[in-house]
Amino acid sequence: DAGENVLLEQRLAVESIRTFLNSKTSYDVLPVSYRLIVLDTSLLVKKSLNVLLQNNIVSAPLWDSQTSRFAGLLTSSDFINVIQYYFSNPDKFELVDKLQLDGLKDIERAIGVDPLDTASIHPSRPLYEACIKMMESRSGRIPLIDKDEETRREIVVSVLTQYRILKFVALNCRETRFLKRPIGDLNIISDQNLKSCNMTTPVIDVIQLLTHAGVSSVPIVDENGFLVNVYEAVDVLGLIKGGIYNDLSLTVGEALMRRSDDFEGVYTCTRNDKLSTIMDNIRKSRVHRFFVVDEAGRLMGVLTLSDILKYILLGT
Amino acid sequence: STISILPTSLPQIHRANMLAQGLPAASKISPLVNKKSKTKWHFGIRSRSYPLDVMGEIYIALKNLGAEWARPSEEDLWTIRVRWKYDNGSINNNNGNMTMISNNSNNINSTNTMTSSNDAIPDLMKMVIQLFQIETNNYLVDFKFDGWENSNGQVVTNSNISEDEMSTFSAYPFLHLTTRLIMELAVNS
Amino acid sequence: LATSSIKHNTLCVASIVRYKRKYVTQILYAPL
Repeated sequence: DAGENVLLEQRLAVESIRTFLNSKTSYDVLPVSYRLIVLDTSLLVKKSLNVLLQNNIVSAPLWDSQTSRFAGLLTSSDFINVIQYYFSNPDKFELVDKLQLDGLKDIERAIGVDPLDTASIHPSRPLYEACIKMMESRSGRIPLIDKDEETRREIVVSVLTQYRILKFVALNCRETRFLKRPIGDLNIISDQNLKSCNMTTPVIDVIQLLTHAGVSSVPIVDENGFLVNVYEAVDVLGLIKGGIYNDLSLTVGEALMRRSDDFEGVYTCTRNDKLSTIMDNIRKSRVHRFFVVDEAGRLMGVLTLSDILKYILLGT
Repeated sequence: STISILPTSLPQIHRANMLAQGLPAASKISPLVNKKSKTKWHFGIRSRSYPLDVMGEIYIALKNLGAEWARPSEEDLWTIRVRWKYDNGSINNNNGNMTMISNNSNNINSTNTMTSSNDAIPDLMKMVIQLFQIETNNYLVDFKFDGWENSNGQVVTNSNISEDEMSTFSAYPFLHLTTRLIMELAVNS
Repeated sequence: LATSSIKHNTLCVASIVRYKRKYVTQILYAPL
């Protein structure tokens, strides 16, 4: 009976959260007062890196003042593309140094990666719709675009991320407390052909793994498969800032020494943890993924915010 | 709950482990200092130049950028009412320069794009630039957005727009033009 | 208009805009 209860409570809670997401708009997620940092596309890429690090952000919308239009999002994927381009063309240091943000499209073409599709949505559309659109895009974030009522010009109102939405749910949906089934039973953990590396793997191989596997982090394990650390896509910003990207013989362990001291650490959990506890952690901390380990600490899989959101939106 | 933070992933512990292995490169790599240098904001731009010189520089910059302005009234020499043709590049000027505007408005090549509701998109941005004295020898140039106009003289009508709609205003054209003006002033000075 | 000191040859301007019932501080970074 108890098991039946947990199943029923979980299903009702998920349905209630979906109803909540349909009853709110993306505009509701916005704080009453907030900052939005936008970069002019004629800015140099290396200057934009200073701006992101100075403001402690990892992404920003771009504004093309020539066309007076929103020109997509700058994300860590762009910096990864620049590193890969430089790695394949070490003689092009000058070009990389003088690269402007509106030149990033050429870099994508040069290394043959698909441009990040920047779907966008109107702030007044239901939050559920924004979540569905965001899941279709690889960047894990979705710009909210409106139009100036006089000039019909685009306004970048804000950029919603999976983290912001899950935090909004964790803060406003009391039903998250009824998500008591173990995550191992929900079939939402990514544990098939999991990519990993070890501390001595060259950082350029890890960066290429991020792109080729289309993931935003690569777990680092020791020779016995125990999880030791994680290399995240956003770590690339520190690599470039330090100018050490041209020493790409660097191991991923050495590259991780660039991490600033306010990095909160890698969150781990086990298959027995409940989504209610996971959501509680998202409510309290800046956590972007949970690495699933066994009792001894061996890597078993990863639970990303995208996996959680997908379960809440579409899970059975 | 068995949710926890992996100790070996904490930067200080990771660094100690790496140094303990005595790898040469490890000792050379310092952690990123995420200095939260709080951006210091100012209203407008400050100047210690002689007030009339400041005004002169602003008029020269406006002229270089192809803006136009109303003749200042005798009693208020320190306020400039500016009008800028803001052609977003998709219309006809690709280098983003402000199109020169002759004084009589009917010479302006009205390159308005028409919105679906067939009223022209206003393409003349108005701005008020005002010089304030903060204290002796310390002045402030203030920039204020002052609405849009149509270069073909049509009055911008905010027709049946609800109160809510009234506040969907894009600051980017205004911010863009002020950066152009500030650059012009910085370069000239 | 709010401005911040020019650093790394980059200009930073901002203005606080009301969007419906919320307040957005739009910050634009552009090259000098």
